[in-house]
Amino acid sequence: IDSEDDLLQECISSAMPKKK
Amino acid sequence: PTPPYLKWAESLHSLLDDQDGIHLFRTFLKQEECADVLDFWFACSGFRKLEASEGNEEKKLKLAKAIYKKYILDNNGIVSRQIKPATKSFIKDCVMRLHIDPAMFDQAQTEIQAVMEENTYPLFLKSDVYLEYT
Repeated sequence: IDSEDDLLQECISSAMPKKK
Repeated sequence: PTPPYLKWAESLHSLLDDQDGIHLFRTFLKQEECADVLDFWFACSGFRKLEASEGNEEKKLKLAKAIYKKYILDNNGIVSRQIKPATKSFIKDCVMRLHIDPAMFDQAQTEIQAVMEENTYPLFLKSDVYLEYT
């Protein structure tokens, strides 16, 4: 279950804009 | 130059294009107990990005299942309640048939975005969280 959450978190972060 | 917080008031897109804006919006949504809506929106974008990349089919399938399980499966969830039944059936069908498509969450993301634009985003601009920040 943890790895599923990690995967989701990684996916969410990948879509966020990078610091300007 | 225009301060970032004034740009955030221009459109939901401007807000979601800025790290600090996202952070503040998330703080507000957490208070309203609907931060999942924002997480789901970004998860859909992230999924599309991953899907566009080559290989790693197992990871793509695992991620599609994880998004489905966390946000769509429970009909009482904050995200699930705001997505049309037909859209949910379509996603469920894709997951069940292991038919992973880059666009499989697009319609759901559009529906959730409309909810944010009509509801949570205007409320955010009037909220104490935003006003105190400005």
